[in-house]
Amino acid sequence: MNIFRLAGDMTHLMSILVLLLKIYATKSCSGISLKTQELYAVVFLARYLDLLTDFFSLYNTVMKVVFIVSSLAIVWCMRYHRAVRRTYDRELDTFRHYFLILGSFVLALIFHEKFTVREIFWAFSIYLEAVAILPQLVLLQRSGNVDNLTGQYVFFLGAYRGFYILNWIYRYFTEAHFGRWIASISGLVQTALYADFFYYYFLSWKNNAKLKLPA
Amino acid sequence: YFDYDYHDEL
Repeated sequence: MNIFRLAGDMTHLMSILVLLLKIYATKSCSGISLKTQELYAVVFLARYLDLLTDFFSLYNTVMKVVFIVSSLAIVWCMRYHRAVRRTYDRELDTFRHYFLILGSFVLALIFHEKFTVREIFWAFSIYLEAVAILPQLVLLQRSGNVDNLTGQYVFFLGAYRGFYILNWIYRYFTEAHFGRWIASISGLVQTALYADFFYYYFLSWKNNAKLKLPA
Repeated sequence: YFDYDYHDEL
């Protein structure tokens, strides 16, 4: 573990807490893409297949459980919670995310560390996470002005993989064996997808204005 | 110590 990865995991945890706060405090999920939440639930379920078979550390196991449970809870809440489901922007959240799942799985069948079920699902989860934010970014562009908590949620979610990139650079220079190209390249693509969001988020912070993504 | 194919990252 290094400081960059710890910062990344804490930022990721922060994004989940901000999203839970938004949904719980405002009893609303307006501006949140259910499709992105569903993609993240698939990402965690596919990535942590080893949750019950391998124990790496208490921290590792606890965080995996937190990520899986929170993502499933948010999907459940947005689909079935009486008050929350009414605030879901169903007609704006129309990204065909099944293509992202299919594409990521095909890519994982081609590029993986080893041709085993676990490694193919792991690579699938890495590729899927890289594009999982797309439905959310599209929804933000369509839904005009973005409320603060939603903006902060997307910001932290984008920043966490940026910290992981620093972690991979650090590990590249400090460890003999660095075979993490799948995660590194995919992480770069993932963070790059947030570039324009980060730009408008910075502008809204600098001008102390409402965050607004151009359509 | 796990060699690199063990995914120790989240």
